[in-house]
Amino acid sequence: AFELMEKDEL
Amino acid sequence: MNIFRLTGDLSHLAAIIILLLKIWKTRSCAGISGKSQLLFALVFTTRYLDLFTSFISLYNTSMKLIYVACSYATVYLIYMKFKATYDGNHDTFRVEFLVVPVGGLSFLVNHDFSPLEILWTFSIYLESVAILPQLFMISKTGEAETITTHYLFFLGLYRALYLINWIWRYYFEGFFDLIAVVAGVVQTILYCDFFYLYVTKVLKGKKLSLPA
Repeated sequence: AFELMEKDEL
Repeated sequence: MNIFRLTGDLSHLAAIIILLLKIWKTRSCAGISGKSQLLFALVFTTRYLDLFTSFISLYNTSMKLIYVACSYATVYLIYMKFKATYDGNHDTFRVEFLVVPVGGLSFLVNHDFSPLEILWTFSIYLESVAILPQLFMISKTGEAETITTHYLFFLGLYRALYLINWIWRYYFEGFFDLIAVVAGVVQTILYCDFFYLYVTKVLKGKKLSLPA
């Protein structure tokens, strides 16, 4: 599955 | 962090502050779509729930808090404090036609079927169309105050800068998020005719008036 990138954008 | 994302965030912050100050200083929200501001408050609420679950940086956390605080303050000024100046007769866009499809799509197309991820996806899709009530209101009134056009310019510019940020991050970091990119392209396209009017009229000192 698409590994969840940490959401570092606003 | 890269210069495009930083200037994008600052452009977004500028837009939010310009609008809040415009309403506060003139004690009037004439020409402002309360519905769009409600949608933006919903966008920030559903996107920044991770404030409670993860800490990324002081910048990230403080900007999120500022965005949420300012958007709620703006909604409060429009619907409570300066309610008498709210132009409800022209703010008639049916937001349910935005929220329902966006809500459905966020369940169908997302990166992960978890509550936080679906809410994030919902906020990304919603943000791309949240300005429609405001643009619709301007088309109905046929004009916009100059300060409102500056608000819209910076708001539209922020996501356009994010598009460049995503090109940068794809090229240098291999980072790519199709959902954010597609929604960002749609969002920026919605501003195109406004950008044209802004450059050809407002920047030449004329008032922004649409051919009624």
